[in-house]
Amino acid sequence: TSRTWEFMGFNKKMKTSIIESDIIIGMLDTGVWPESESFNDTGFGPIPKKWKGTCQKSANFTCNNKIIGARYYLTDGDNGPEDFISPRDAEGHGTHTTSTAAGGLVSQASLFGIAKGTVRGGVPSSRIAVYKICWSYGCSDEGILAAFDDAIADGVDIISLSVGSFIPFDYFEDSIAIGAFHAMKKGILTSNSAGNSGPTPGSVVNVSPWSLTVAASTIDRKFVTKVKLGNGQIYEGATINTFDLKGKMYPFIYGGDAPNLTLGVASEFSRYCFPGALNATLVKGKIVFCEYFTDYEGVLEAGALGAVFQDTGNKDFQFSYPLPFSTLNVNDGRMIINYLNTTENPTATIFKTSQDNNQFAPFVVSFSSRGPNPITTDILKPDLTAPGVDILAAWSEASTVTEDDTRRTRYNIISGTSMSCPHATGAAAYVKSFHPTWSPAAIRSALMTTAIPMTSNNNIEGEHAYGAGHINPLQATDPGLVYDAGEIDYVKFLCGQGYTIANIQLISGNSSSCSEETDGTVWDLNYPSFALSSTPGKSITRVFHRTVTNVGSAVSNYRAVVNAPPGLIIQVQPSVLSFEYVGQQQSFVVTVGAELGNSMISGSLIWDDGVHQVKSPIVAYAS
Amino acid sequence: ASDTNERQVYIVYMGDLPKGDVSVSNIHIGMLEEIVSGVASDVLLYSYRRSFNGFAAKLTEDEANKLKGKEGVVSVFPSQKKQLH
Repeated sequence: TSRTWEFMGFNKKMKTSIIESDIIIGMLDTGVWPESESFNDTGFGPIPKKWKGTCQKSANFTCNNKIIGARYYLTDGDNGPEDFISPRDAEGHGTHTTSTAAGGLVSQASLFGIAKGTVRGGVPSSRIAVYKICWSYGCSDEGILAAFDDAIADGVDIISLSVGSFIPFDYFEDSIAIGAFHAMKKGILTSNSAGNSGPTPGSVVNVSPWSLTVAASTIDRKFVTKVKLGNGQIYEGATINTFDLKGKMYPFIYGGDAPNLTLGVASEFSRYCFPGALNATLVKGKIVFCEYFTDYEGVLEAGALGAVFQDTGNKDFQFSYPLPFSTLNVNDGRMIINYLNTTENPTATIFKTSQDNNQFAPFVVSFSSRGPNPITTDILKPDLTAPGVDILAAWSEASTVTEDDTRRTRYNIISGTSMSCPHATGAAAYVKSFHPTWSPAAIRSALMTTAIPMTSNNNIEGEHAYGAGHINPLQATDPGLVYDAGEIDYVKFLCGQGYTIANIQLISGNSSSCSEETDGTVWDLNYPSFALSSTPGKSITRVFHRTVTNVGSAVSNYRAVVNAPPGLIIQVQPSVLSFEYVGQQQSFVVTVGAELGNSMISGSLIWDDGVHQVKSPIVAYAS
Repeated sequence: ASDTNERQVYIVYMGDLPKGDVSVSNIHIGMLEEIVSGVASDVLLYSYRRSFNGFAAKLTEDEANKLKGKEGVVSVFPSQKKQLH
């Protein structure tokens, strides 16, 4: 976060709400490291009166006026020996996400000098309630539900949850969707990570329409780890190398020239540097070149000083390693092999990671899970994207930088939709701090309709990668119009989805009924995006009913601006919406016709009053 | 293949909290007493009663199936381990 919030326009001159310190963020994660400077409570007033939670007693954890609540949920078989039986974070993940959403400002933070700057959360004056649900062996459904049960009753304003399954489940067989539904009923938005199973189509999880689903994208900073050869050539690699060899040149050896013959490993295999494949005597104290990315275990166990790997994989996010390490693309790898083959005493060095400008940012990172939505195909998920690549944030001092590492650090750089989710959480809390009465749907709408549009130039999956686009939290406080929705709208949606009346009455806790008059089609849920799917090669037409609420200027006229590429016909009736007071609602109908081939067509609807541009993506795709 | 007599954690989701002055925990224990051979409180892991209605319990597959048909139950599903993203 030493760059992310600034990348989104946050600076010292930005406006902040006087009630930000009343906002309570519920973090369901691995706990926190309470001594982190990010959670220092200097200057914080007393705990907000609305808080009904507790700080669960444990030997090694105390709350303060920043971390106002903490609980943990442990069942048999969840924890390993390294876990603390308390809300204290043994892993680092929860400390990282919590500081990203709500941490205070800490200057001069870095990972061994890398990414140095001021780290912060989206709402640094907010309070934190910790719900530790994840342990060494995962995050159990029963713990997740127990945390939701408590967090909702405790009085949190936003819930942040950066965990999920590998596959999606029906809404009411999914602990996160169930918890998020009851949070929504109490006016609490749940911000969820979209998953790290991209770019596989349909891999997005946490897709309930009452929660916010967040993809991960890059910022304008990238890390480069340069490798210099004895002949003076320098190549740019892609890792986070925290070690400083100070430019000293070391013997450089090709893995194929160091086979572990005692184990019968041939050169054809040692060149890949698999564990056990290298001759320790030959590689000890040297930098090894490996022809395939097999992770670091093989070179580490053989005692190599460092390693350079040829890697055919994605280079859009970086890992740290417990030894000097860089990965090069195949072309550069060929040049290295040529150097090694033609030089009598080859040498090389690996520089400490430096940072460079990422001119293509933002784009959705390769691992971020993609739509289409596998549960409700005609609701677009993910909803939007936020920074989730190479993020510096606070870390647990009980955890090392990487596995097989002995170094502990107060800040670490990691990537994931786990990292983008708390950015959206912080943004949602920022919006809520200006509009404390807004519903979860209104806050989500504000974030989606003000998102910075992205293009398919960098992401061929288009809206299935980034939803409405990249969050723009400052603009989201003034969206002009919002697509609001409450429990009754989701009940209609569930009726339309075929849930039984008996179950819907149990879920809603009232005598809701389903009928032809009240059943909502998927397309009529008052969502700030529009999606329609059909079989390949078919033409389809769908009618969407929407209502917007004026939250901008009292007297205003919005004109519908439609962007419809060839193959997509979009009609909006009426095409002008006039408002006379804040809170006034106006309805309109969007008719979308699409000639579908084998892929997707996307356009947009923008309601424009000359001041606000209320943007919604419209996506038609072959399912 | 799992042994159908082996107990594993199931989530029993029952929707919104009941109206009025009702002991939700007692309802959960009562439901378990009807289907579990043994002490019901021994298999109950969590009783969700502050914000919504439901419980987590160690059940056999047969016991879970019996609960699925009970009035007031929305869903019964085996607890899974979710992963950090």
